[in-house]
Amino acid sequence: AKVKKEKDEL
Amino acid sequence: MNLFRLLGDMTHLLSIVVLLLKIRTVKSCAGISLKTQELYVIVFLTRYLDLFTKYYSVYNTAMKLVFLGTSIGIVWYMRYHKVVKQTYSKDEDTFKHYFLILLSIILALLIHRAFDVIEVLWTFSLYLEAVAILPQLVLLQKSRNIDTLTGDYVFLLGAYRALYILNWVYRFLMENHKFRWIPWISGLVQTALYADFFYYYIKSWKNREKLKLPA
Repeated sequence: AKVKKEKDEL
Repeated sequence: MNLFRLLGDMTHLLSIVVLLLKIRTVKSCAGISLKTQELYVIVFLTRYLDLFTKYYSVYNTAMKLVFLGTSIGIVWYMRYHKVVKQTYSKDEDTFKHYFLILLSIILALLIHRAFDVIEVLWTFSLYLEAVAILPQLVLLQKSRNIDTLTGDYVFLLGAYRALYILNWVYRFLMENHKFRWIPWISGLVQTALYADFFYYYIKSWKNREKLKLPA
C-alpha cells in the first residue's frame, strides 16, 4: 500500500 | 486522485498539446529550446521505469505513455522533420544542458531516499525536471518576439507543477500522506524558476501587449 501510494504520481 | 492533481496533469497535457499544435500547424519550432525538450525525454524515461513493472491505474499508465510518446515525438520533429528542423533557433539555444544532467546525477547520488537504481533514477528525474526549463527560459530572453503559443506553452508548463504542489499539500493534510522532502523541494524550485516568467506573462496578458522578457 505504501509503495502504491508513493509512486502513483506522474 | 484529487482535483489539484487532475488539474495539474491536464495542464501538463495541455502544454504539450499547445506545443504540438504550434509545431504541426505553423510547421515551425522557432523559439522552442530543443535542449529543454531533450531533457524532458530523459526525465520521463528515468521516471517511468516502473511503467511495465507496476500498475496503478489505466489513467496512470496511459498518461505515462502519452508523456513519453509526445516528448520523444517533439524531439524527433525538431531534429529530423525536414521542414521543422530548419526553423530551430540553433544559434540561440546555447544553454549547456549537459551540465544540468551531470549536476542532477551527482545530487541524486548524494541525496535520495534509498540507494537502489530505480529510486536514484526517479530522484534524478525530479532534480532534472526542476531545472529542465532553464534552456527554454534563456532562449525566450534572447528571442526578440515570443509568439503567443510559445508563451502559452511555457506558462502551462510552469502552472502544472504549481498545481502539483497544491496536490501535495492536499494529500499531506487530508490523506495524511507522509512529508516528502525530495519531490516537494524539487517542485518548489521548479515553480520558483518560472516566477519572473509568470510576472511578465500575466503583465503582457493584462496590458494586452506582446510578451517580452527583459534581456
